Amino acid sequence: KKFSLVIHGGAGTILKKNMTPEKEKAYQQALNDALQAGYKILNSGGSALDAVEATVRVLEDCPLFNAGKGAVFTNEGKNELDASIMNGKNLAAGSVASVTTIRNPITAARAVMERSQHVMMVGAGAEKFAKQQGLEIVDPSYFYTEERWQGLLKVRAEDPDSVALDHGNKTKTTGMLKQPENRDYKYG
Amino acid sequence: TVGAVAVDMQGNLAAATSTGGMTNKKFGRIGDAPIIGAGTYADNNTVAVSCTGWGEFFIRLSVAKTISDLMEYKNFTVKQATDELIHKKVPALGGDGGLIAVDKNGNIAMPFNTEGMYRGYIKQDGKPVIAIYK
Repeated sequence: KKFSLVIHGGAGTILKKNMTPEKEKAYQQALNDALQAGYKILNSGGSALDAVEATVRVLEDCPLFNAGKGAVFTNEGKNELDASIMNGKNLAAGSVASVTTIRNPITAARAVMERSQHVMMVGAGAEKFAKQQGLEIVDPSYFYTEERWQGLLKVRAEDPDSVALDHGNKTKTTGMLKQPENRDYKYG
Repeated sequence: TVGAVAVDMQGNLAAATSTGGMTNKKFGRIGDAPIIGAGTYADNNTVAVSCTGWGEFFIRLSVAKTISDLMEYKNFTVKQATDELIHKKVPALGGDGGLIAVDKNGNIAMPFNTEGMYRGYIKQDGKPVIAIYK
């Protein structure tokens, strides 16, 4: 009865000094909820594919993480979501990119993998396919959180020319690929 | 970005990744999350991988598939292969981030070269392990 499930919720400058005890507790709870969703499936003999989809859906529905509800905003103030999934048994794979109306993009990625001959669909076409497959379609405002919106406003205020990566020391560089001093100031 | 990888009782592997991308992104920019072989990969013979970080570097290095290849062709362990990419290749190019991986035997790796990564795992004993900081 051996099985393993591993999850992540994003990497970056996550420092204890920037975290409140309440927020840390909320993250711990959310990560545990995600693990339990997958564990339930695996422990009953279910497939790894079902487990990873169920786990990611929990994380997509949780506004604490940058996926689904609580995703960051584009320069135009939209939530453009991407997701992919892969089945190690037969190397089948599915992915969607730049979708704005699909509540759980990971389920759309799985639909592309299992119900089309393709691997990747993007934008309006991916949304149309998802709707045809009966996936839950939501108004783009479903993904909105005040915290992420403020994050966009803050970045825009600090660096109007957001195409250029600003590397922390406030001097602009035009080379997108220059070695940044502050690796985490990579916006847009 | 969020992700999950698993190996089930039948020995089948799977990987999944989902993201909102980068704050203030323009021109339809996408990172590695929707790119099979860059941010997500799974093969029953080697490993399942889900990545998070500065997507451009994970795409340019095809990080997820390269980890599978190192294990298949060079007999790297999951730790050796993932450390090679996250602690050597990605930083050397100027990128940063992390990933989660599980191999066909249930061995797991969660390397990252940033200050923190929300991560966790659970096995058949049902005991969840959760970590955030370095």
